[in-house]
Amino acid sequence: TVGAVAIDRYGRMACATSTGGMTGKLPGRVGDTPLVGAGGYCDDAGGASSATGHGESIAKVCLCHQIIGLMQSGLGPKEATQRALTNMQNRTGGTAGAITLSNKGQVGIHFNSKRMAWAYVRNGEVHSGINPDEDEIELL
Amino acid sequence: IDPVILVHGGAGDIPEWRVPLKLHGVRKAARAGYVSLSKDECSALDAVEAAVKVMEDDEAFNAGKGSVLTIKGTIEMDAIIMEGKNLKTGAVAGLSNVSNPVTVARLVMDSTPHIFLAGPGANSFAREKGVPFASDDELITDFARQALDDFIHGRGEATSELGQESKHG
Repeated sequence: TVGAVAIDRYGRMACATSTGGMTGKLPGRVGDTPLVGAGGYCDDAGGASSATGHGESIAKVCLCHQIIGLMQSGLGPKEATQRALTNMQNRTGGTAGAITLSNKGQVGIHFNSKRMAWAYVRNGEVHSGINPDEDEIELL
Repeated sequence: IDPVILVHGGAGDIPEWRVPLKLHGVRKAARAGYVSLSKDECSALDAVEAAVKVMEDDEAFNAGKGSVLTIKGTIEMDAIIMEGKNLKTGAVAGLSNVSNPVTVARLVMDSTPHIFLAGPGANSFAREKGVPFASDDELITDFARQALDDFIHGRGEATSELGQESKHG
């Protein structure tokens, strides 16, 4: 799965997610990706989020909607993403990751799978990582 | 507000040899999205579409070219795009023979009263909107074929990037 979230200079937000699914899936299987609130969710009143990982688990808890809801309750994007993923793992046993932006441009990245590739650009810097707590910085 | 683009290239048990490919791809996608954000008529929507298209075109990722295969060896892709001002949304599922499912999702959002098209209807919609046809040979990679073969023969760890629970759905 791949995904992106963005905020532009006018404060408008968007998210997108795209996937091929899981190897050996049954024809006709649809995962979390195209489901509003599961594979992606965006509301300028809170933020934008895109998910990746075990699709059935993500869909069961409407992961991205839950993340944005937690943010609207006052949590920052990092804490909201982490809490929603922990809840998902506790309730379903599945692992996943998500990227989140707040409507102030704050970044939240978390995954409870082994790895998740991510990158973001802000203020002329490209940040990226794939292992937990990694943050490599290079100039744009 | 300072524009920001944030992307991911998938989560799971990504093997060591795929790590540089993934990192290169997500950095390239984030840069492409930021270029879109930096234009005069900047739009977060344009930026996320541009970034995702870069990764759909990169066979290091499970989307577009490089998508994993169903048990029958076919490709079925899903995508969503959403904006936060009016909650406008477009999504597709079970899409085949297009390079950029996210663009078809955007067309659903921009040119229909619906939010979600699936299967044959989504494929017909893409054709009607002039989305170029991409053959299976263009989209299916050797890595995806190997992953399906490993899955069928119970050797999933060699190529799977999903956790143990994911192999069983």
